[in-house]
Amino acid sequence: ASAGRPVDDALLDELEEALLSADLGPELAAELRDRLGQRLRGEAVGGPDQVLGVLREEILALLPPRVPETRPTAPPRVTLVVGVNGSGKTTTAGKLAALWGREGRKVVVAAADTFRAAAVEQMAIWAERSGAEVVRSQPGADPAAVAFDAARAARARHADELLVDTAGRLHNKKPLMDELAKIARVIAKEIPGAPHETLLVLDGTTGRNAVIQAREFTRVAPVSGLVLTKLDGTARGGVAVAIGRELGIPVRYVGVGEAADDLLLFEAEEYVAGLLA
Amino acid sequence: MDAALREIRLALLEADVSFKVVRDFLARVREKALGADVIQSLTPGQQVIRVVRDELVGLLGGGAATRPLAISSRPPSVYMLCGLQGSGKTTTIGKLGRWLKKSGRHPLVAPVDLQRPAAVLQAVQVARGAGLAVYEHDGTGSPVERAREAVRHARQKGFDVVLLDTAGRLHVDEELMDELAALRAAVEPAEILYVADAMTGQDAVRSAEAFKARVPLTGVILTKLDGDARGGAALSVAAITGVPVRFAGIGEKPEAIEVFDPERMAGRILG
Ligand SMILES: Nc1nc2c(ncn2[C@@H]2O[C@H](COP(=O)(O)OP(=O)(O)OP(=O)(O)O)[C@@H](O)[C@H]2O)c(=O)[nH]1
Ligand SMILES: Nc1nc2c(ncn2[C@@H]2O[C@H](COP(=O)(O)OP(=O)(O)OP(=O)(O)O)[C@@H](O)[C@H]2O)c(=O)[nH]1
Ligand SMILES: [Mg+2]
Ligand SMILES: [Mg+2]
Repeated sequence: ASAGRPVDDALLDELEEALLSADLGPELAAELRDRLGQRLRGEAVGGPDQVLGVLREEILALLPPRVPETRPTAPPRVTLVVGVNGSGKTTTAGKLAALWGREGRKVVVAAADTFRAAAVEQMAIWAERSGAEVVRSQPGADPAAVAFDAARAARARHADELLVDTAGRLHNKKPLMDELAKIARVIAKEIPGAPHETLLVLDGTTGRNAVIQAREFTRVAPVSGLVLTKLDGTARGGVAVAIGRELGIPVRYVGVGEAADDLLLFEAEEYVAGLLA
Repeated sequence: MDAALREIRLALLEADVSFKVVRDFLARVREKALGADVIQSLTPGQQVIRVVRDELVGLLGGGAATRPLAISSRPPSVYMLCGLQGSGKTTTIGKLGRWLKKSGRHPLVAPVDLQRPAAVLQAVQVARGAGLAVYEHDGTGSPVERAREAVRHARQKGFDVVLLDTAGRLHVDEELMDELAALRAAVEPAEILYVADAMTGQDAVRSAEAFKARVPLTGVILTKLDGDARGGAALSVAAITGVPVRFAGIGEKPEAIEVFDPERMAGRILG
């Protein structure tokens, strides 16, 4: 687009493609294109910045409002980390343990993926890096039992935070989703009001399936926030806009690498600017 | 005809096919449908569907998936798995190894991800779980050194395949992409298999193209097809890179792999 270019179909096409490329999905891309057309059609605009500015405004309006994280009246605060296979849950839990450790909070980690090869060892290494205590069990143990033991330990040690890492699971596998519901139930029994945060970890490269993931996971363990990982690549994570709009779930954090401090607090303006970069 | 094409466009975009691939694909379909022999019993819309199906199957590799895994003139044949973080490489190594063993080969798993916490341990456990031999080491040194060592070990002990499990990496990470090229130069793989997650969206083409620019990919393995993602990434990658999808990952256990079926995939993408 160049300065003084009219807002015509060609420009609107270009913008719609940019939105598609950012994984906003065809429905939302078409809707935003129409909105933009309604607001600006026929006008000669001052330049591409003006059109992009209006588009950014429109997208920002679709995101859920910033809501503070749940803080229980008594510690520990419990955060349950869930999501499909390979999305970055264990790494994200490790980064959160590091972040809270840096803030001087006492962290307990539940290595409740008792299924996958070396999952407990992977979580334990991360916990060790930040000085968090890890609660673990035997391979094949009941993950709900690990979560229960960790909740007990977190209370006994007067921990500020309990992080529960779970196994990756595809949402179309009922037994696995039932297992997750049980983990959440068992945590709630031991610590009333818990889990206070349930973070759905989404691989930033995921397409439309992310919306289905959000719908299905929130059915068994009400998701309070999203983590978009691997945004240090070329994916933009536009799926979060559709999820925010349909389910009202906000993004809490963004993963931008594999090291402990590669976790950013979600900033809506920056995220939207990134979608259109 | 246009109504049918619009519907197909929406279906393909909802299935995560790259929007550029959708555009070119529909243009070709339109051309073919207009030029096709008119079948009296089909409406223009039905004609379009028929052409779409045939085109999809053709692009998804036609019969290329059934081509057997290559065998090097000098054993062992090295099969190098690569791809983005978390796509399923380590798990797939166990599946491929078991599949090869069942067909009479003697594979050795070589874990060369030295950066992810407990990655070597995971590969060792996956290999053991699948009844496979694995080249164990302490996870130090460099991936290139360990890869060379594993190949030497395989040659000495009479293994005819080495399955190289590499670290997940971003296509925009220059250092790690250089390392991948160095690995390839060091062990001259007979197959370089790009492992991609079936739920990948528009980014699928960007990453696959970038990997192909650095190492000559000989195949794609699409994982997590036991989920409900439509898997349009398969079409995007095949159409843009010309690299055929060889295998489909359909679960977490070592048995959960099958030869890629383009007919079934075409149906799945169209929803
Ligand atoms: N580049 C990049 N890689 C990441 C990020 N987050 C996680 N990863 C990598 O993604 C891969 C998978 O991460 P895990 O933490 O094992 O994912 P998971 O969801 O726990 O996986 P499962 O437990 O097997 O379902 C690892 O190689 C991580 O280092 C990120 O923000 N950026
Ligand atoms: N349901 C399902 N899960 C799979 C499939 N393939 C791999 N997984 C799971 O996906 C997650 C990631 O698999 P890994 O093998 O660790 O992936 P990776 O590519 O080696 O990850 P990095 O080494 O960190 O890049 C694990 O939870 C696997 O069990 C599949 O076909 N179906
Ligand atoms: Mg994990
Ligand atoms: Mg791996």
